[in-house]
Amino acid sequence: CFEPRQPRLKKCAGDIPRLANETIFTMNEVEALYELFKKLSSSIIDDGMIHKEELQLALFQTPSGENLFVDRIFDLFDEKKNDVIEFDEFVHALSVFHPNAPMEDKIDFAFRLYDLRQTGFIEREEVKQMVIAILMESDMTLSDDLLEAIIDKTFADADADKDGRINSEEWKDFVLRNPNLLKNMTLPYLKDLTTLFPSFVFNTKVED
Amino acid sequence: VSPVTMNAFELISTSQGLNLSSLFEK
Repeated sequence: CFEPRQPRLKKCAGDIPRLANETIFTMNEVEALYELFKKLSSSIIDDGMIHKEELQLALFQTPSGENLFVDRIFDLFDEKKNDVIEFDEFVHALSVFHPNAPMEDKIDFAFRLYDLRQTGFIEREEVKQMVIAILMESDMTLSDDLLEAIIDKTFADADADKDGRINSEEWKDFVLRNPNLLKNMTLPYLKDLTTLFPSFVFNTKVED
Repeated sequence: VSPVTMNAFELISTSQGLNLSSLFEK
């Protein structure tokens, strides 16, 4: 199955239809995703689970260093909150990034991503923290006045009830007016999984 | 383009940490 510490075991045929049923992927696409998962989950520790360092390595080509956004992505993928990403969690989360996934799901995922403290609101301090993180990541500097001006403008646009925080309804209205904010919530690669990972056919257990 | 006209989330969404397409690239 896709159980931790048994990465080389053959997948349970029953897991594939279950995951296909729970997500937007076909059964063969789930198998193709397993090829990607095997690669990512064995890049540092070959134990059939993706550790944060492995995600960091895949995204930044270096396993070291801290990145606020990697932390958030990791937390959202890690449904069971056991500090690793298991295969079913990987498939569930990537399903949201499929070009055909419902827009509502992408909006909700992005909201949870930016709601750093998970209070149900995106707060001004959280936005400031994320802007500072992106500036550090890209070696850019901005004066504090400019930083505050950017955040003021964003809240003037997004925070309709002016309570200093963005709730999920305000977020939805805001991203529908600014759809480019959801660009990174769609991965065109997910439409071509069986072409990208053709080796799934050597291990296939199902026929779509 | 003045940075003040930028939206904070536009800036944030450019993070490499949020660019999951790199999972599919070598």
